Amino acid sequence: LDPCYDDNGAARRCIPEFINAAFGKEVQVSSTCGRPPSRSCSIVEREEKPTVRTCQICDASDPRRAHPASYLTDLNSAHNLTCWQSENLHTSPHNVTLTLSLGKKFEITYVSLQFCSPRPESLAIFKSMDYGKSWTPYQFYSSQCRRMYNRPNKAVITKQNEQEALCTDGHTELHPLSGGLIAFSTLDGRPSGKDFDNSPVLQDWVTVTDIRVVFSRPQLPRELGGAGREEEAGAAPATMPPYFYAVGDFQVGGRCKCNGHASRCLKDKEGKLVCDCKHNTEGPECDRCKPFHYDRPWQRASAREANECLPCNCNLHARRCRFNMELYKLSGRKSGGVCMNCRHNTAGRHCHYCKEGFYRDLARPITHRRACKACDCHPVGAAGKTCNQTTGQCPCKDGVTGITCNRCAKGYQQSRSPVAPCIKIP
Amino acid sequence: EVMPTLDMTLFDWTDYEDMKPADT
Repeated sequence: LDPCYDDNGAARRCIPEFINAAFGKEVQVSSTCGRPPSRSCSIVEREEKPTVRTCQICDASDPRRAHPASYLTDLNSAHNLTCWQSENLHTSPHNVTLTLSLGKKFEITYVSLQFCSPRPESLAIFKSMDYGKSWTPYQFYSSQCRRMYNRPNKAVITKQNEQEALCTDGHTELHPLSGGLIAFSTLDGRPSGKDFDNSPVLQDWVTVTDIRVVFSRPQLPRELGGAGREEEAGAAPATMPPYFYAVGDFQVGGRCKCNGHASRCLKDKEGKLVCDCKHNTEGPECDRCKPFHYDRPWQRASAREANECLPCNCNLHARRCRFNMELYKLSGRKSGGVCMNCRHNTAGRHCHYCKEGFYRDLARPITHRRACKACDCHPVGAAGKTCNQTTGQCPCKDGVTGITCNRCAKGYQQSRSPVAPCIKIP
Repeated sequence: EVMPTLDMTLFDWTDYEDMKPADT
């Protein structure tokens, strides 16, 4: 059963399954420990001793001691937590960037990061919709939103600014020292989220091809000499005891974007992820109508209406057509297709009548390739070459009769003049 | 009564060469 069609074969909205789009994908990171091997220390909490300093070696050449970027998006298992880890940082602020390319447009619901180190005190999430050419802010986390990102803390989102990145001081606490989560829900708190189908603004807001996360300020436990949250943001970088960012799991939850016209995404011949488009649509996101399916404008599918692309009605006489908005509006938004290059001697928007010099053979349906017959008007008896497109009757000269004007009428006889081929019998 | 079809050979084309069908 194809989810894009109901039991009666009627089109209905279909969407790919919800996935962690980051899983197994490569993440570009600006810093990874282990080249050369380095020693890094962190504070862990244990019941008997609230804080214990533990140190370990990070060595990129030793799989047991490496913390590569691939650990960000590998299988997240509580029994075998693998963490990416940055180089030791010595100053603050100190930006470390993670960039994830999804390779295709996705509509995402959340971005989450599970930390192996304390969560950064300031963190920014950016998104790209054009494969990394341009970036727009998605969400900020900081205990000092104004100073770090020039944004108010927890601004109110209304219908007028639904595409605005917010800053919040949530999720920036020092504790837990390990395992803390930062989870950004793309639709949470946005008024049109409940009416997503009818909100192009939010449909655009959740569309991404790439996600970039920038850790801007580490958060140090005082046991490691950190100044904590009181440190002046925006001040010149301050010397810090060695510290690092570490993340065990980077998730981007969402669906492959197919505008409601595909139930799955597949890899094409070049290995690129594309929608398996239905409803007579095509394109990487099923974002246009297939050729010859321009009878109405392309639209995204909604829960109520599949909005499939409809073929032009050319009565089997044309292979190409175009969309005309004026005609579409005049038809009450029902049909705007205009056939191009009507063949088989047909003409008209739908190749639905015979072109000049031809007439309809009513014994055949209009879809028949010989539905239009040549007028065959007599070169002398007819006053022109164009016949009545319905009956085939040629325009006859005075005294001439017959469908093709090839006989003299009753009471007339043939003359010697081609101009007046039939004259009245005296 | 069905009238005969026009006989092209009966026409005098002298002044109407441009009207004359090629196969006449």
